[in-house]
Amino acid sequence: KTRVFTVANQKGGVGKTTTAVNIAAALAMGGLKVLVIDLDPQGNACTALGVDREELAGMYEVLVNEQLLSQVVVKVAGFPNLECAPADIELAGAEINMVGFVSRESRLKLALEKFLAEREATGTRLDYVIIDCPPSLGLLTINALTAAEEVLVPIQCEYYSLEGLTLLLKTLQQVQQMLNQKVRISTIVLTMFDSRTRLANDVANNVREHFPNELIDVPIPRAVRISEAPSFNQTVMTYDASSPGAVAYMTVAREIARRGSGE
Amino acid sequence: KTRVFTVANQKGGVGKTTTAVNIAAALAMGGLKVLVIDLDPQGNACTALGVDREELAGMYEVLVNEQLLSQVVVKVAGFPNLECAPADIELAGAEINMVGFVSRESRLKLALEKFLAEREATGTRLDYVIIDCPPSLGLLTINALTAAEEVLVPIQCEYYSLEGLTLLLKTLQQVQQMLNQKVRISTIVLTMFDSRTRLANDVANNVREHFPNELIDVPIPRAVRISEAPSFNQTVMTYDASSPGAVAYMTVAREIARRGSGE
Ligand SMILES: Nc1ncnc2c1ncn2[C@@H]1O[C@H](COP(=O)(O)OP(=O)(O)OP(=O)(O)O)[C@@H](O)[C@H]1O
Ligand SMILES: Nc1ncnc2c1ncn2[C@@H]1O[C@H](COP(=O)(O)OP(=O)(O)OP(=O)(O)O)[C@@H](O)[C@H]1O
Ligand SMILES: [Mg+2]
Ligand SMILES: [Mg+2]
Repeated sequence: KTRVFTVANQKGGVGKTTTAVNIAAALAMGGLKVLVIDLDPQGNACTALGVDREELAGMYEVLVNEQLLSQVVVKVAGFPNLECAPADIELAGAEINMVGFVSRESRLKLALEKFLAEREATGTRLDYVIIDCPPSLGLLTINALTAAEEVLVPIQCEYYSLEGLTLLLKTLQQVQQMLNQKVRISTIVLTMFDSRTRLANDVANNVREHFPNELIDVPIPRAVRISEAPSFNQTVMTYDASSPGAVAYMTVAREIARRGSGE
Repeated sequence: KTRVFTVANQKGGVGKTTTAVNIAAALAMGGLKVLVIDLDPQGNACTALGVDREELAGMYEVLVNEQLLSQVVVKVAGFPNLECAPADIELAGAEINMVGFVSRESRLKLALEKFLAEREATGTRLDYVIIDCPPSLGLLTINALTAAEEVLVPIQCEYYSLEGLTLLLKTLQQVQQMLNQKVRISTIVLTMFDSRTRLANDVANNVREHFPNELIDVPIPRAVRISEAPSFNQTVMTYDASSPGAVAYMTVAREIARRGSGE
């Protein structure tokens, strides 16, 4: 069965995109078939995966004009098992445009179900779908929460990150009650962890206490190699595979896969 | 004349809130009368200013229920010249709720004009209004761009930050054409600058080349004292006034004030 993850946290700059693309790359390097869906109008996931979104039709067409997902998915160069559905620039207007639409929250879910069924029928079943979200709890993120069964929440080891969690949990509860009973937070990852600061350790301990089951306790270190990689249109997994950041993401990806096989 | 600034950048986590509250605090410490408007549903500006938003009516009431701004503005403890209009939690739903409203983009502008006129009439004129925005280009940020005459864009010294600028400039152009001819980017501030990395220096040089007039070339260093301050409900200006981060923000605030007096 294909595992569908949404990477969500409305707090900005906490490492959603970085976590989505590096987990996807690590899983794909391990031989699993992975699709990244970029739902952020900024298209940062496309940048990190080297996907040129200027030329391509993207997720706006799928959500607003009912284009088939199979029409927009492209292969990611350098990865035999990794594909991407790009975010086109019009996606910025999708939130306002979609407000009056029929089943506005379930458009992604319907498009993805159709796509996964096609892949199953042609024997090219996907193992993972990873959806990168913008920093908001608007219709794009709601679509992602409705389409997924698992939520991966990156938590930056900074003070503001904890504040935003209540709002995220409240929104998730509404989605569970009205749109998708199955979705749950299955995975929490600590990002930009600087072990030298008291603040980072305080935040990490706080998360260990409140989310012991969901947390994968392998903090992703703050590492300049991670933030340099996108400027070379790469993930850190290929940019510097033996760096502390890449090793941490590989370990987290292995734990995600291990947890899934037990379910 | 009251200067109205919007602090905007749809890229998440680039230092919008940190810049808004520290510039506001620095200007207020210099004797200028300042109001911070928190338009981000996360309410991070309220946290940094020690304003308890749970109990208070906030910006949702002003935008959606036409509550007077003077009814929601509160004084910030410890600063004789600093006030804040808090973001209430319902603000998260404002973007969707306001789509069908009459003059949905100008609600903040009308509320602010009324408030500034009252203050003028009672002899308590404000010198600065600083509006903190969420990480998106939706109706909340559009309201802020319509209400302001100046835009302050914080640019984090990381690769993704440059990518988002085109979208911001495009949106600003639309606002200038249809909603507010006066608004312009007057100020750019470099944030989280780590002088040891090539990436930070590349981004800074790129901004110096493309925005020489708007840039205040005093990069705000990445400094743990800055990110610790909100956990004590303070800005770094009071938490550690002699730290490199506070000194940099004070220098930038002085330059903003100097440029204004020349206009
Ligand atoms: N572990 C890390 N070490 C150093 N830099 C990092 C790390 N993780 C992410 N970054 C950098 O921090 C910035 C924010 O990360 P990223 O863009 O992935 O966050 P995001 O949550 O997707 O942001 P947004 O809310 O805008 O979508 C980026 O410039 C990224 O390169
Ligand atoms: N110069 C700095 N040095 C170190 N940490 C910083 C600096 N500026 C901001 N931070 C920290 O980085 C994080 C992001 O900053 P901030 O929340 O101000 O960004 P933002 O653009 O307002 O985010 P959002 O897009 O969610 O509104 C916060 O945890 C903040 O404390
Ligand atoms: Mg992102
Ligand atoms: Mg903010």
